Amino acid sequence: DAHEMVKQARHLAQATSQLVSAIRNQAET
Amino acid sequence: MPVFHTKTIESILEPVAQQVSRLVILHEEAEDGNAMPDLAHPVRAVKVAVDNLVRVGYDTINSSEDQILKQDMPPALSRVEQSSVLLLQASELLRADPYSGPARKKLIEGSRGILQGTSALLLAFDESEVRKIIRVCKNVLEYLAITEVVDRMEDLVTYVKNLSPVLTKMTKEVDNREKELTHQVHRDMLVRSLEQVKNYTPVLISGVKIFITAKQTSQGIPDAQSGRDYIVKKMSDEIHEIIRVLQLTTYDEDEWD
Repeated sequence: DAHEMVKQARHLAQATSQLVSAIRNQAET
Repeated sequence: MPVFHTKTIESILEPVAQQVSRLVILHEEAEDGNAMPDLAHPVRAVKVAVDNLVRVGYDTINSSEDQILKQDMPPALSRVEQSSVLLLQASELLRADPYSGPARKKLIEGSRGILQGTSALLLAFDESEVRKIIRVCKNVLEYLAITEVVDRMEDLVTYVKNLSPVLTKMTKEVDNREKELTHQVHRDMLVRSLEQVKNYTPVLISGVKIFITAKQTSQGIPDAQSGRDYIVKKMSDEIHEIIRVLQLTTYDEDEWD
């Protein structure tokens, strides 16, 4: 099983990806 | 060529690294001049994720006895926290002015900072995990170093009884680590050295037996001793090689050629 810190780092990376995706979608439209 | 040296780190950082790098390119090409949407929700989600990571990160630091980890992780956690603040500030600025230039800069700095801070954090944690495996390898080396004192059959029984679980532990941990690496050359090196250690193990035991018999019969002691020492040195060399490869994170261009 992954260490709890690795799990939380994955959540943060996913949340950051979604934020950047929202910014990019706006910039590209 | 892989950028991240473990599959776990790669799976976490590769998608966000690509997103952030495209965002930076868009910004540099000044194609991000449209009005920004309300980013309060995704920024909030990042803030919650940062808070959770920071909490778990400090729990990890407090429960660890690894001094290097204790030293390396706090700056990475601070980087992530500061970056989250930049994102919150950007979100506030954009609420007042969806075209705000400073807000765009903070968004890029914040996203990049989260990526870099998370990367530093995962690397610090990974290095600490590697140090744990190295400790197990060194434990095996310590047992090999006392092989020369084994000169009776009953000592050999105890020696094998003590050495076996440590060797099994080392094999399991190095094997798992090898499967985690993205760099094929490093994987092959670990597999080869581990295989050598496995092959030498029965040879070591029989070498010690031969030495014990030679001592009991007072015949051929020098040859038996040098045969035993040769195997001990071979095994130790392979374990030192495993320790060296475990610590490699950058990619030697010559190896790729």
